[in-house]
Amino acid sequence: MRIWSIANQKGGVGKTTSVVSLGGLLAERGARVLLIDLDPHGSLTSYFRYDPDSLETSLYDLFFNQRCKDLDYIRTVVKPTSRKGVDLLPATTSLATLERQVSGQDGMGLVLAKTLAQLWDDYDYALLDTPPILGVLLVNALAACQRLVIPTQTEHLALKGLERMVHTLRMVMSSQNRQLPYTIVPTLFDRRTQASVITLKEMRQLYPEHVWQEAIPIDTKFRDASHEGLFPNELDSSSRGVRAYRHLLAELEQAEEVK
Amino acid sequence: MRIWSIANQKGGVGKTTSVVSLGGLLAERGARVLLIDLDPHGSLTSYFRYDPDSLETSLYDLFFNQRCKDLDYIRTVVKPTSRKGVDLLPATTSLATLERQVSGQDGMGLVLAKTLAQLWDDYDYALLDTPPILGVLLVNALAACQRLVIPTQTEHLALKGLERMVHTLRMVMSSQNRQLPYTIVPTLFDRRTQASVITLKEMRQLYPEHVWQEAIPIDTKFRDASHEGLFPNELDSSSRGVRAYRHLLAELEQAEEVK
Ligand SMILES: Nc1ncnc2c1ncn2[C@@H]1O[C@H](COP(=O)(O)OP(=O)(O)OP(=O)(O)O)[C@@H](O)[C@H]1O
Ligand SMILES: Nc1ncnc2c1ncn2[C@@H]1O[C@H](COP(=O)(O)OP(=O)(O)OP(=O)(O)O)[C@@H](O)[C@H]1O
Ligand SMILES: [Mg+2]
Ligand SMILES: [Mg+2]
Repeated sequence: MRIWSIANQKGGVGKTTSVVSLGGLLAERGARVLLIDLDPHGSLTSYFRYDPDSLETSLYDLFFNQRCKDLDYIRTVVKPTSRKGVDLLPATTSLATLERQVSGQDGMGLVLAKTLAQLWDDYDYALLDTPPILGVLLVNALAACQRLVIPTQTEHLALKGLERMVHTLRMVMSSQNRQLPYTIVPTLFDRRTQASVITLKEMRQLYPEHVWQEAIPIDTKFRDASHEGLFPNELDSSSRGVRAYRHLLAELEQAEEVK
Repeated sequence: MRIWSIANQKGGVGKTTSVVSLGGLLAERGARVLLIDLDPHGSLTSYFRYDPDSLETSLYDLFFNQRCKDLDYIRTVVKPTSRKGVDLLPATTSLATLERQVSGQDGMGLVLAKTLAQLWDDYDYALLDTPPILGVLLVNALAACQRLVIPTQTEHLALKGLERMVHTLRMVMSSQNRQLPYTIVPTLFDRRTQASVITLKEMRQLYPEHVWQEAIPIDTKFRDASHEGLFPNELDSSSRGVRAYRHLLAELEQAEEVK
């Protein structure tokens, strides 16, 4: 199983959109995909018409009573999406209380890693959608994944957030004594805006080894897809946005082979 | 002093942009304005070229040693912005640790209200920028303000977030035994997208008393302004986005008079 986290502590940069877009494209090629919603806000869960306020079970339940090691239990929590071949491990809003409940207990940063070890043969890819804040959920995602994708807007404020995300990554990785490859993905790029063009250049200068050489353009079709609860490539497989994510997926897979 | 909170638990909906836009327009008319950054990510602080990772003092320091009652101390924490008449009470990333440090202590939800009681004669307006998560910082903002502005995108996923924000508001208000008027402001509206138009209609049906009758359009000038560290009305006072915020300000002030 390949496990990719999609994370950025800045809100509204296209994390959920990236998870859904990449997930749909992996399924198009026949891969078995699991999407995991680690955000107490539950955008990914809502995207597929599940209600994060009233679902019976979710990722939350795996943090208690060693359930993260019980494959039969885990499989009861996983839900289908609008596309065959893509499942969802949903979030509930109760995840917001996790920080206070588990702070100080050992091993709480590894619950997701243990869950995915159980599901290892059920899926080819797991994509992790994370909340825009550093806490036990983001730490779980960074501990469980093999690669990090950092969507970031091409605007001035985003550079500061990017610096902090990379700093957080280095901190968490040094405490776990391992390296994690990361790819910075410029999103919501608008080539008509001077600020976007300048910031994209600055980003490439600051992180020459890590910024993807293209960018995801602004494309109104993403909203249409989320309105319908469809994967973007199911709504329109040749839109500008989907084509850009297809290029990104090719780049991410190539980087995996090189490793 | 009038105190308005700008809040939504969903990320990237235009909270910081709304604070900066409304703040700049209030100053244009001669009001003395204080902007307060309650987001550990520090977007508002970064907007004015202060560094949330290295500032000496910030809102964080007011949560300790009764400093929120010490007017001289508070005035040393406040910083100037790019426009005369608008000051900033900045954030530092240390605010992210507040949740763990103060949980269980009494009165931590009222630190900001006490701070603003001290600054009451220094400013005509205080605008509070909040983080996209329910916690001690958002509770402080809701406890301190007299009106809540909820920016929300006109897209399907946002309706779920809006429902949760209104639910949170009712919960916090009933624990404080008071009412808080709120205005829902549709942002990033794109009239070319079918999903935007449909969602806006749905929003008006769900919250007939609270949704502003216009919407803030998508306008690339906001990014240019943040790139320059200028208030949007300083960069271009007649852009579509600034004009829309001017209409919003007129509506908010009218609602205040009626009260
Ligand atoms: N390339 C794009 N073009 C146009 N709109 C986009 C694009 N990417 C994302 N969006 C829109 O921007 C908004 C924010 O995206 P999304 O919810 O994916 O961000 P996020 O980082 O997951 O936010 P949060 O921090 O709240 O989890 C959504 O309305 C989405 O439809
Ligand atoms: N009306 C608009 N038109 C175009 N871009 C906008 C508009 N409003 C906000 N933006 C852009 O959208 C992005 C998100 O806005 P902003 O940072 O204000 O949201 P936020 O709700 O404060 O996010 P967070 O949850 O991270 O605090 C920024 O790049 C901003 O420039
Ligand atoms: Mg998201
Ligand atoms: Mg903000």
